[in-house]
Amino acid sequence: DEKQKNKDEL
Amino acid sequence: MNIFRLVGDLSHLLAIFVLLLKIWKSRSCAGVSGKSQILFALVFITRYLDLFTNFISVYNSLMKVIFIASTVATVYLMYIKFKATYDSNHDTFRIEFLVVPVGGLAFLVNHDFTPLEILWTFSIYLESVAILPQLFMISKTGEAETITSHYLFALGSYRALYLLNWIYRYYFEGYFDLIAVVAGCVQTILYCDFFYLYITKVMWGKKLSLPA
Repeated sequence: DEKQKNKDEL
Repeated sequence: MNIFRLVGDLSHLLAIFVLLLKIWKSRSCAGVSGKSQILFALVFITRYLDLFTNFISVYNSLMKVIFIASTVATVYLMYIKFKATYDSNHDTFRIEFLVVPVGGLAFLVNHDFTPLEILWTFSIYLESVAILPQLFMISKTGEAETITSHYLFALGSYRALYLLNWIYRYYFEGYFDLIAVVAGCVQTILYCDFFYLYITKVMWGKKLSLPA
């Protein structure tokens, strides 16, 4: 979902 | 991706490998806090649980694997292979005083009350204080090997660069994550004292020694 996709940082 | 985040990630990678090489080459973990390394391993394991479920990019997945593997390897070298050189007398910070409050805070303040999100939040909060045992150990021994101070400089710089990354992303992408930013500020502020010593001493070829 949108929130999960946002986790693109290490 | 932007230059601040890329340089930040590479600085983080450099720090981890500088430490790993120092321990491997000198076959000694003198002056290094095993407790901080355990906390870093916990930070990566709890943060990268989505490694197999949420594919972002090859770079992202590769770095996650490298960070977990290298930090676990460091803990292994410190507590098993070169255990005899581990300075447990000076590595006495009570990490339960960090893990428990951070765990509680992650339950109370997070973006989403789901297991994965709470673990990610726990990881973000824990990372901001994970260096305390190491800084505490240096304050107890009163000095740090030059290579260890390079490790700390690279490690501290990585999150400082992430702060610039968040400023960049806020203005150009409208991206903002309050939890990550606040924890990142706390984490970077904890290094300020060390940064001052590093720049005034180590940069001029002197050994890093805290004023007695």
